[in-house]
Amino acid sequence: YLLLGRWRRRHLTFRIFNLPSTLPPNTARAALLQAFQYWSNVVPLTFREVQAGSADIRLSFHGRQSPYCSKAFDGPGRVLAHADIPELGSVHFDEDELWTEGTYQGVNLRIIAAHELGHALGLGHSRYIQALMAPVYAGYRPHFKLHPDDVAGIQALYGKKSPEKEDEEEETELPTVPPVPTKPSPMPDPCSGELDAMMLGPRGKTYAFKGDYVWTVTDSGLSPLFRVSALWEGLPGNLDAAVYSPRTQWIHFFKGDRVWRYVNFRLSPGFPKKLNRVEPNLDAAFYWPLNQKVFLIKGTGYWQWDELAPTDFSRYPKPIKDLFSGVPDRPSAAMSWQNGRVFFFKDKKYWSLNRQLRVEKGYPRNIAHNWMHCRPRTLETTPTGGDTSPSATLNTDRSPIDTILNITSAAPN
Amino acid sequence: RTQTLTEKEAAVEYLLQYGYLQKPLEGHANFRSEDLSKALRAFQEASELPVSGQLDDATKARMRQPRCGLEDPFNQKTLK
Repeated sequence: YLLLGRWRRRHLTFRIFNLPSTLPPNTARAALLQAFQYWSNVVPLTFREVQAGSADIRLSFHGRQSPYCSKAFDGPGRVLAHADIPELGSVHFDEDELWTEGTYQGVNLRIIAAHELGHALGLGHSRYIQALMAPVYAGYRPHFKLHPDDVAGIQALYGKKSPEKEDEEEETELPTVPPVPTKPSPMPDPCSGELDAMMLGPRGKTYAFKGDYVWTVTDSGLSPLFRVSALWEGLPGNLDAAVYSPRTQWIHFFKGDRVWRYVNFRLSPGFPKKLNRVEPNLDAAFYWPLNQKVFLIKGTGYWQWDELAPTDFSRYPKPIKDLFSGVPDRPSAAMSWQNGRVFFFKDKKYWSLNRQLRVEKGYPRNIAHNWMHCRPRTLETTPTGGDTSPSATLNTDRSPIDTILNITSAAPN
Repeated sequence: RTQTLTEKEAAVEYLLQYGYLQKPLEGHANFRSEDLSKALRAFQEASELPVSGQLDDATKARMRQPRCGLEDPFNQKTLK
C-alpha cells in the first residue's frame, strides 16, 4: 500500500450531491453507504451524512465537463472515478459509466466508491492487483471484502478499530506557530516593481507578495493590499518564495530555513518545518505543469522536486542556465502561468519563457507597467523608495479572503 | 503501420498519464526506446504481467481496462 495523507479528525461528515441515473436512488445510496462501512469496519473512523452545507467528504457524479472539477472524464470505460487526498475530500464518479449493483454487467458502484473513499482517506494505489486499492477495476465480486493490504494500509493511517480508540480525543487542528509581529512593515507600492514572490494560486488567482503585504493582480487592476497573515494565518511577511501546486493543492511558502504548507488558507499539520534537503534562503519557486514538478531556485542553481514521490536531491542544485535559457541569476520571484509560460521576476523587470524554457523575444519588460497596471506618469511621480501609500488600500469592511476570492485573474498587458 | 503507431502513441499517453513516464523538461516527448521499455517493464511488473518491456497484446489489453484516474506510484525503485 501507499500512504498519501490522513485526516486529523476521526469523525467525518459526508454529503452526496447527486446520484447516477443508471440505478434506483435507494440502491445507489445503499451502495455508497456500504462503501463507507467497509472502511469504518476496520478503523476507528465514523462517517455521518449531511444533507446540506459543507462536508468533509463530498461525492458527486459528473461527465466530460464540470464547472467544479478541472479533471474531465472521458466517457464510458477507461477512467471511472477520481478522488482527492486528505484533507480535501472530493470524490467524483464518471456519470457516463453504466453504474450497477448486484450484477456482473457495468461497473459496480459500491466497489468503485470504496476504492475512491480509500483515496479520500489517504491511501494511494496498491500493487496487489487483487486489492481494492489496485488501480484497475477487477470487476464485480458478489462476496467482496477488503484485501489484507487494504486493511494494513488504512490501519497504518488510523490504527485498528477498538473500543478504546473510539473515544480518542481529536487531534489538534492547528499546530502552534510563532506569532506574527504586530508591527507590519510599511505598505509597499505595487508600482515600485520589486517583489518578494509571485504565485498563480488556487482558482487561478495571481498573487504578488512584497514585505508584509499581498495583493492579487487582475485584468482590471489590483485588489486592495492585505497583510499576508490576514490571509494565511501564522505566515510571516518578507517571504523568499511561494508556489502553488494544482497537482496536490498545496501552497508552499519559503522563508529562511523554514517552509509552510497551506491548503487554501489553512495551515497543514506539522508545519512550518525546517528546510533540510535544499538550501535555505531560496530566491524563487514555481510549479511547472508540463512535468508536474516544483522548481526551487537559489542563486545560480535549481532543485526539481516531486511532491508525491521520493526525490533524490543529491544531484541538485543544478545550474539554472542548463535548463532555463536567458533568465537572470538570483530572480526575486518566478511562476508558471495560465498561458503555459513561465515568468521570472527580478528588480523591476520580468522575463517570459516559452514551453522550451527559453526567454522569448522582447524581454525583459517592465513589471509595473505590464503586471501592476501602473501608468508611466505614476512611475514618474512615485518616490523610488516604494513605501508610500499605494492607490489600493486596505478595505476593512470586507473579509480579506472574500475580497481575494471575488476577483478574477489577469493576463499581463 | 498506422495502427502500430497509434497504439504506441496511446501507450505513451497512458504511461505519461499514470506516472510511469516523466514528461521531458525540454522539447517534445520523443522518448528513447530505453525509456519506453523501462516504463513498460514497471507497468507490466505492477500489473503482474510477463515483464518484456515490449508493448505486447497483454500489456495493451491491460491498458484498455477501466481504472481509477489517479496516478500509480510504481517505478523500478518503488517496486524494488
